[in-house]
Amino acid sequence: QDILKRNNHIAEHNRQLFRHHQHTVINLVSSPGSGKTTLLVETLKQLQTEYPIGVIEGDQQTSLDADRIKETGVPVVQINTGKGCHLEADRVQLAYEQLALPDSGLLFIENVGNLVCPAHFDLGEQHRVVIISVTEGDTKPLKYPDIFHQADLLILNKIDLLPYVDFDVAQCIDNARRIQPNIDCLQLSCRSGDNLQRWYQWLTSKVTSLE
Amino acid sequence: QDILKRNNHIAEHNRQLFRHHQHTVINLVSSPGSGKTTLLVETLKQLQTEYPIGVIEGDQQTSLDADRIKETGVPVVQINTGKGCHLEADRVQLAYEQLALPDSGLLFIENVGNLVCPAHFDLGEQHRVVIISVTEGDTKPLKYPDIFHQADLLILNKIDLLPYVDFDVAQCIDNARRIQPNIDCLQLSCRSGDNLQRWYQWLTSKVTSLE
Ligand SMILES: Nc1nc2c(ncn2[C@@H]2O[C@H](COP(=O)(O)OP(=O)(O)OP(=O)(O)O)[C@@H](O)[C@H]2O)c(=O)[nH]1
Ligand SMILES: Nc1nc2c(ncn2[C@@H]2O[C@H](COP(=O)(O)OP(=O)(O)OP(=O)(O)O)[C@@H](O)[C@H]2O)c(=O)[nH]1
Ligand SMILES: [Mg+2]
Ligand SMILES: [Mg+2]
Ligand SMILES: [Zn+2]
Ligand SMILES: [Zn+2]
Repeated sequence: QDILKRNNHIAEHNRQLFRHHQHTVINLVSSPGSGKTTLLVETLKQLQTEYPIGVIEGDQQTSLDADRIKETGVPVVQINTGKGCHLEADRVQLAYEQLALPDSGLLFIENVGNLVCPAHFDLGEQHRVVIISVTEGDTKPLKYPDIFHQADLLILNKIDLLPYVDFDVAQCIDNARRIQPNIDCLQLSCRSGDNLQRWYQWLTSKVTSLE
Repeated sequence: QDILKRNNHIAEHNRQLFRHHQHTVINLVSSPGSGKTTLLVETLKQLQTEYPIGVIEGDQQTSLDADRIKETGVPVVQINTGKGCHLEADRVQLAYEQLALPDSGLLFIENVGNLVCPAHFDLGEQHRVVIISVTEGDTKPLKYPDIFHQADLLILNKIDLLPYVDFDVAQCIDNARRIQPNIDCLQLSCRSGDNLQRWYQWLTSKVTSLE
């Protein structure tokens, strides 16, 4: 319990720091392989000419995700958690200082692929976005409720695969709304580009609301 | 650290208990939604006439997975971990006592969907099987190495979806072998039934080697 208290204390500091620098901070969470990095790469290509953007990557091992972000030209710092299964506020604070981003714009934090622990570790972000791939099944919000309870937006990704899986979109959204009645929902595909515009609009609405 | 020591102590007790009752115990781990329960349901339908089988289910919330197992007629106990993101040996011991299975045969433990923590919590099982869905990407063994390091068998599931995703089967197996050189690998689809026979043969070889 002391770990959570200490973490939440540092997260509060982060939140003030982010607000001071007018950064809109998004914490991206999902199961491993739902498409966080793929979505980020597409998003950076589209928005980096409109806003300054930075990325903090979290993974147990490797810099594979940061390498994909680097290819877009956007500044990125990779955190390796070793045996840890989630990012914590203290390491995010250090990574943020390392990035030394110009004021205003967007900061994405890609968390470790895990539907459980990231729900309990506040990083200081303004928005938490949870991604479900339609290949994972439509009952995830009921089975892993905490992370949905804490999310502002649910993205259903890989909708190009809907014809080949048993996934009931309406049922999944209904399941998520049972856990978090106010959750926004977007359906998209990073592969086909389907409905990515709606995601860019959601992001823009969050950035402009900060200014 | 004390948590791990206590857990490993109880796991050792479990292992002796399982051996005493001649149960072949398999710990199934994966990301959320890779197909653990679907694989189990198919397997129980096929093998329950050949061996006595029992199942222990682990999830944060709900009995949705245990309900799917119950429909096959095989005895099952559901453990809900609440805020916990992995099963531990003490609760598995209680569930095992609750199942009160006849001697010999198979016990499956479906762990909580998580590629990190389950690697560090021994439950007393003889075999650990890790499942990757081909929709998750082929770099998972490098990014989440601990769980592959501890596995006897890697199953690549949902191969019916290969035509629609970027997944390099040979590369993924090579990545897994870099982490665990002796790991066995099977490719299958629970949906099409493709190559499930190889999985049944692998299981049978483990049961008979115990007798
Ligand atoms: N068909 C399809 N595949 C996708 C889509 N988005 C991502 N993928 C694939 O899904 C796999 C995993 O994507 P990533 O972006 O690496 O997933 P991630 O959530 O960042 O994974 P981790 O960081 O390891 O947790 C890759 O093979 C991608 O090509 C999509 O919209 N449709
Ligand atoms: N196309 C396809 N879909 C599959 C296959 N196996 C499972 N699925 C689907 O994948 C989704 C998740 O399957 P589950 O068996 O519930 O996955 P799980 O690993 O038990 O999930 P958790 O217990 O929540 O971690 C469901 O929609 C299944 O229908 C397969 O071989 N091919
Ligand atoms: Mg990623
Ligand atoms: Mg399951
Ligand atoms: Zn964790
Ligand atoms: Zn855990």
